[in-house]
Amino acid sequence: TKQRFEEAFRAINERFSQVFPRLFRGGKAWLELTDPNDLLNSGVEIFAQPPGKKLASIALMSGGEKALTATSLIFAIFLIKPSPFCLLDEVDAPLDEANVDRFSLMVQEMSKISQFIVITHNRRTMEKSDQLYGVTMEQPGISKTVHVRVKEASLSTNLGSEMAY
Amino acid sequence: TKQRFEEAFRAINERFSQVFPRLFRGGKAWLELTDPNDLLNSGVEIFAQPPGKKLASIALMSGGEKALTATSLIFAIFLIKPSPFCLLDEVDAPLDEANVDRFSLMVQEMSKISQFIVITHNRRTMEKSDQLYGVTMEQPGISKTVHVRVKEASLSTNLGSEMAY
Amino acid sequence: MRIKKLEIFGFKSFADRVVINFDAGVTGIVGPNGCGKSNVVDALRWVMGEQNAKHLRGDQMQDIIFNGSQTRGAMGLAEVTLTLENDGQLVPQEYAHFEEIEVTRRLYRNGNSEYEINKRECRLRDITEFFLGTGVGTKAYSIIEQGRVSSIVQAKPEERRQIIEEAA
Amino acid sequence: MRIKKLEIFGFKSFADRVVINFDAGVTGIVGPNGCGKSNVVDALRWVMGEQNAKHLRGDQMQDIIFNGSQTRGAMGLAEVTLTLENDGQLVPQEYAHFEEIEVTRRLYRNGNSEYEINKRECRLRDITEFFLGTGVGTKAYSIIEQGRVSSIVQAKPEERRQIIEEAA
Ligand SMILES: Nc1ncnc2c1ncn2[C@@H]1O[C@H](COP(=O)(O)OP(=O)(O)OP(=O)(O)O)[C@@H](O)[C@H]1O
Ligand SMILES: Nc1ncnc2c1ncn2[C@@H]1O[C@H](COP(=O)(O)OP(=O)(O)OP(=O)(O)O)[C@@H](O)[C@H]1O
Ligand SMILES: [Mg+2]
Ligand SMILES: [Mg+2]
Repeated sequence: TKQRFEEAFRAINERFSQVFPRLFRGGKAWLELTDPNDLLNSGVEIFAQPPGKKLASIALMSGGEKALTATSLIFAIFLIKPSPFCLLDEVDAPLDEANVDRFSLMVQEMSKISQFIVITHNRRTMEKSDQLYGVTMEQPGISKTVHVRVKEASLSTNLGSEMAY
Repeated sequence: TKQRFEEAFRAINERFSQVFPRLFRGGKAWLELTDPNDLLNSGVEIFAQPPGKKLASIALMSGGEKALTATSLIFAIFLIKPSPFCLLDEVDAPLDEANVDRFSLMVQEMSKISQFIVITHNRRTMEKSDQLYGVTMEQPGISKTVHVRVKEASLSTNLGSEMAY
Repeated sequence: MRIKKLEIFGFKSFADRVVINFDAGVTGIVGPNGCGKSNVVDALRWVMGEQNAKHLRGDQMQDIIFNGSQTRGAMGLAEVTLTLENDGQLVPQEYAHFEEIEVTRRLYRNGNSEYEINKRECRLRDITEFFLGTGVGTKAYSIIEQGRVSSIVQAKPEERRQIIEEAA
Repeated sequence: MRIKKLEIFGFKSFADRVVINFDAGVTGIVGPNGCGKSNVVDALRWVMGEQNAKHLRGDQMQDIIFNGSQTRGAMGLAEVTLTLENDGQLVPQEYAHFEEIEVTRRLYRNGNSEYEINKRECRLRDITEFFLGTGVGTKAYSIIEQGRVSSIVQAKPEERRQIIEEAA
């Protein structure tokens, strides 16, 4: 298992250093083993340098930068070992408009290798989905779902009113 | 201090049960002491029942419902003991559009008793501010601020482009 | 293996039977605060073998059974069925010949549980083992819960190792 | 007491001096991810007496001094000044006769600190005591950090008591 861990670590690190600059439009990021001589127990450290900034501890990064760095790593792992689906619950909540666009474009691309399910309040992310399920509580306390093909409905208020409390 | 704690608890509880239904458009919420016979050490339990739902543990509430319940309690405390300012950093991130509107209307009302500083990515919250400070990094890694009087600038793309990365 | 359909009945706020079909590409789930979006995530984790009620925001497992609303009484049973399509990849050996695989989990208010794979009774262990090899096991990187996206960045180095190990 | 002005220089990403004037009503702070909005919150907590670098997302207190960018070298000093207007309410007795109260905090890279109230040197204790009675002390309910809004709801009952006590 030592061998397999090392191979997975190397492959994920390579992908991570490719995905990060695509989500951040520049910069670089990589992983390091805290103890390379002890592959069975070593921890994994994350280094990330957004474009134009000096390398600093990830604790000093902003809320949105941390979310985007985490997303880059999750996508990198996904590219190495795709699983039947990926479910993201309001991962775009801390992101600004420009980063929401980059994030949802990347999700669309990733959805070519497996299915993506994205829960969001962000119209920009909704517009980039292939299909939408609206969850409503017309009878208070009881959830129902409404299926909407995104291409059919413009995301006008009619979806808005359908979704209103 | 026993006396003062009891008075503050009673006053905050009263306000909390008024603010909650305003933010949720109905429902009820209240506080209880875990051990009313020991005022010096008793903990405080929160009960909240959104409109149309049965009373359940607050752990089962949704992300947005928890944020709105917490905001109701913070505003209730604020109404009992106003302080020179209140600073909210992306408190509206988990909220849907209808709740963002209710939240920012309430902030506007509260700002009559003390100043509010609200950090947000939400255009609806920006539009309800009296003044805006844009923080930008024209030189990467170095923050600068740009002052915008909301009434002057329509929140069109010019603010958007000013703020772009 | 591809996720095809999720049927939820009596689980959390889903008092009436609800069916969600997952087509290829990106499926968005939207709706107001508190309407039941994250409950769908909990239903998915539960049918895949989640054994800790706290990971489903409850105190005990019965908390996942519909507890009533102002107009309806509580129910006595929660049932979730997940249908997967077999496209040849990531399917454990003993199920390789099935075109579709249906996993069902039921919980009665008296505490009894039932588990089925393709309508044949099995144990919880069979379900968790089925999903373990696919990367979607209950701890994996393929379900990011609300508010937890940055946790992999804020975790300790030893905890991050576990995530890499699951993908090895 | 009303908050009037905040001057930040050499603190975190604010390499150049920046002045934020707070008028009455609601002041919105906006901008892209990572541009420095939450750093303003950290500057405010720091000048009000925060002593734990971890609460400012750093490991040690020197982490709050501008550490350089791709085009600029690191600085040797961070300085933040908060100006408050005295409107008669919530002002501790010994400062009641001042129209404005200016609180300044400086930290040099060699670890030396300086504190001033209205340009006269004082100790950190004087600053924390000044703010304690106003409800904005560093632990209070008047600053809600990013991602922490629901913490009062998810906290243990004993921890919630502390928040009520501060308002008593
Ligand atoms: N066993 C149960 N019976 C009935 N209702 C339940 C049960 N468990 C949870 N709920 C209800 O489900 C609601 C939470 O739903 P959920 O967390 O899915 O919301 P959401 O759509 O994700 O909202 P948000 O956008 O705020 O995250 C709560 O209001 C809660 O009362
Ligand atoms: N001592 C320092 N010197 C230089 N830059 C620093 C220092 N400390 C923090 N920073 C930078 O400040 C940035 C974080 O800023 P901040 O957290 O204020 O962003 P934000 O505007 O709140 O973003 P978001 O919308 O994502 O929350 C980081 O990119 C970090 O590199
Ligand atoms: Mg949710
Ligand atoms: Mg921030």
